[in-house]
This record gives sequence, C-alpha cells and structure tokens, in this order.
Amino acid sequence: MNAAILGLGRFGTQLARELVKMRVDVLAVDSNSARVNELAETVLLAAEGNLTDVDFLESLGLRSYDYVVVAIGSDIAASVLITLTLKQRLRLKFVAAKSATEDHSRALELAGADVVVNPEREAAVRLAHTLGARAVADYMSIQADYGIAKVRAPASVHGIKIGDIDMQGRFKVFLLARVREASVSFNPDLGDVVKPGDTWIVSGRDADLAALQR
Amino acid sequence: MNAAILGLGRFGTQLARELVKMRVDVLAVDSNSARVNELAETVLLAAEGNLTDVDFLESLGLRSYDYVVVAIGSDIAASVLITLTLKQRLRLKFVAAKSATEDHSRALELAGADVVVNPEREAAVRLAHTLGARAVADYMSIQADYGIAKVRAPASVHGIKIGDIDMQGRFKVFLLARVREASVSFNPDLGDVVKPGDTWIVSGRDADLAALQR
Ligand SMILES: Nc1ncnc2c1ncn2[C@@H]1O[C@H](COP(=O)(O)OP(=O)(O)OP(=O)(O)O)[C@@H](O)[C@H]1O
Ligand SMILES: Nc1ncnc2c1ncn2[C@@H]1O[C@H](COP(=O)(O)OP(=O)(O)OP(=O)(O)O)[C@@H](O)[C@H]1O
Repeated sequence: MNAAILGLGRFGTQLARELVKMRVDVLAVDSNSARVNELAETVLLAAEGNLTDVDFLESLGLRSYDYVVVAIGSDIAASVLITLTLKQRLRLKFVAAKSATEDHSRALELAGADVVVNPEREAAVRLAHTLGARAVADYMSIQADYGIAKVRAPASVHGIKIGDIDMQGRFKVFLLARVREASVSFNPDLGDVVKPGDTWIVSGRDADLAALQR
Repeated sequence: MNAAILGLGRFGTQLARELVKMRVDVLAVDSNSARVNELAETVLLAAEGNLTDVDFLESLGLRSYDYVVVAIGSDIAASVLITLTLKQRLRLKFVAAKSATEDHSRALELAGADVVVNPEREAAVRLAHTLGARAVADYMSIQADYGIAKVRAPASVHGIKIGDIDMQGRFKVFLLARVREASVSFNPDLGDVVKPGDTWIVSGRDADLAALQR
C-alpha cells in the first residue's frame, strides 16, 4: 500500500507519520523546504516544489499511488485547483482533500474529491456529542437509586405537546432528552408535539422505567 | 444542559452551532466583536471581551455551566493560562481545551484540562486508518473469487521471520497486513519474527482461508 501526501501542515505531517507507523510507503511533498526536510528521514520519498505548477505535479508519478491526499487548508484556490487537476486531468482513482470551510468542501466536491475532511468541524461535532453523552452519564451518577433508559414515547401521548405532559406525575420520570430521526434534543421545545417513533431518554426509579418500557 | 464556549474560531463556532442544534443552552465568548455578532442570534447568550483578563473571566458566571470549552488554538499561552485559571482558580468541574500541537496538549494537561482535542492530529489518524481499511477492501474487490480474513498467526510459524515464510507456497494466501497489539502494519518488516498473538489479514481462496482459520 502506498500514499502521496501533498502539503505538510499539521494535518499532512500527522497523516504522513501515522501512515509510516502503519508501514505504508509514503511520498511527502511541500513547497517549503523546512517542512520537507523535517519528514525526509521518516517517509520513503520526499519532494519539494509548487503543487499548482502542473509540470511539477505531473512529474511526481502520482498514478502509481493508491491514495493521494491534498492537505492544503488555508489556500483554498490552490487546494481546489490541485484536486481538479488530479481528478479530471490526471484521472487519479482516489483523491482525499482537506477543507477549511463549508464552501471549501463544496468546491472540493465539485472538483471531484472522493473524500473531504474538515478537521475542525468534525472534531467540534464529535465533542458536542461527547459532552451530550457525559451530561446523561453525569446526571445518572448523581441520582443514586435512579437509572436511565431509552424508551419509545408512549402511544398514549402521541400528538400531545411535550409541555402539556406531566412527566413526574403521570410517568414518574424526568425527560433528559428526546431523540427523533437520529437527532438529539436536550431541552425539547415545550410546544413540540410527540410523534410516533420518538425516543425519550428518561431518568427514574427502575420500576417506573420498566413500566414505561412496556 | 448548558455549555460555555470560549473562543469562536472555526472549531468554537462549529461546536456552538452543534450544541444549539442539540438544544443545549450555550454561552459564546470572544474578544472579536464580529465573531460574537455572527453567533449572537444563534446562541442563548453571547459576550465580548478578553478571556486572559481574570476579572472578565470571573464575571461570566462559568460555575453555573456544566461544561466549559477553551477553543483558542493558535495563542498557546492564552489557551494554557485560561485553562489553568478555570481549573485551578475557579475550580470548574469540567474544562475541555483545543490544542494545536503535542507540546500544547501536554501543557493543557498540566494545566488541568479534562479533555484535550487536537482536530488536525485526530482527523489525520482517522484518515490514515480509513485509507488502510479501503486498501484492504479495494484489494478484495479486484480478486473476484478471493476473500479476506483475519486469522491468528499459525503456531507452526511462531518465532519464524516473516520474510522466511513462503505464504503462497505453504498457506496459499497473500499477507495484506499484520496486527500486533492493536497496531497495524501494511508492509511488515521481512526480518520481523512472528509472535504468538499476532493477527494476519490475509487474502486467498475461501478453502485456503478456512484451513488457516483452523
Ligand atoms: N502551492 C503549493 N505547493 C506546495 N505546497 C504548498 C502549496 N500551498 C501550500 N503548501 C503547503 O501546504 C502546507 C499546508 O498548508 P496550509 O498551512 O495552508 O494548510 P492548513 O490546512 O492551514 O495547515 P494545517 O494542516 O496545519 O492546519 C504548508 O506546509 C504549505 O507550505
Ligand atoms: N484572549 C482572548 N480573549 C478572547 N478571545 C480570544 C482570545 N484569544 C483568542 N481569542 C479568539 O479565539 C478564537 C480562536 O482563536 P484562534 O484563531 O487562535 O484559534 P484556532 O484554534 O487557530 O481557530 P480555529 O478553530 O479556526 O482553527 C478567535 O476568534 C479569537 O478572536
């Protein structure tokens, strides 16, 4: 397996190092000689030059690589031009590209990128959901004899507004979050009507959770 | 559930937006008024000011937030100072911080960060392994009547160098990768000795894969 990494910023450099750890044959390219030199001892091949120069790009023999990654984030025009050249002119089978913004991602897709990676956005979404999971776990850990369960919203309240349901009085549970079509809401709108298929993440005593699960 | 996001670069902004989608109550803070204004309509609360100013930091009432995220990547000193102040002086229960480099991560851990996020490094590692998995799948798809299997390295070759094993002749398979202690190698060193516990990812005809699996 081999891979070519074009652009050796933090993302490109970390990618090259991880592939080398997996004993993949790596070509690393950048116009900045210091960055090329920093990786020259680690990777199989390193090259220095301007990737927007089509002659230089063609001289790299990229067609013999399984995977090529365009790891240039902040120069959006360069990133899109290189990706377009690799996919449409050189007809490479697989090109992944790093994106900095949603518009950048869209342009890379139009240019033909097979995979678009936006590290900040993906890490942000991942952390948001990690915090959500922690909120559920933290809530559970402070309620000693309470559990947490994921239950289908009861048929008896389909079509009823969340705010009109007396969760404590009627079901003896606390509604932590509502999940609908894979999207989780921690403070569902009180005017929101319960739909069949809604899932509730609720906290309560085990007997009450069990009753809801039936 | 509520969360405070300190620093509204691409990571902080995407994090705030995703939490708002999950209907979490969000406080967004930055010294740059344009960035604060951009999010002011989306989040519950927004504030503008210098987060390295301890009086300003204390005025935000962060103790009433479940989670606080320091989303300042490029000013390492500011990021570490703010994290230290939040954990050691304000004694906040949970602080996540964004890091730009390994040294930055280490400093954030020393400062007491509960979670350190390095988007470029994590995305790079994830892409490296995605490419590895694709390499295995691609290899499989071009060999019509061949399969791929993960098998324990046979006891008969424990202690033998990889390069001294005639994979084709003896086992009638091609060694795609070797997995040892959760670390995968696509081109294992030919001088590397097979250890008990090694797993091989091999390609071959089903009957030969089955023979190896016994
Ligand atoms: N036209 C080009 N030819 C060759 N190398 C280039 C070209 N443009 C940018 N680079 C290199 O690509 C690397 C990454 O570029 P840049 O810093 O713009 O991306 P980034 O995505 O912001 O970086 P990071 O991965 O650190 O977040 C730099 O080392 C830069 O020298
Ligand atoms: N001392 C400070 N007080 C308040 N806001 C700050 C301070 N230092 C930096 N910021 C803000 O934090 C935000 C993110 O900072 P910066 O651009 O350094 O981080 P980054 O991690 O490189 O960004 P990105 O998330 O876009 O990759 C910026 O909007 C900046 O205005």
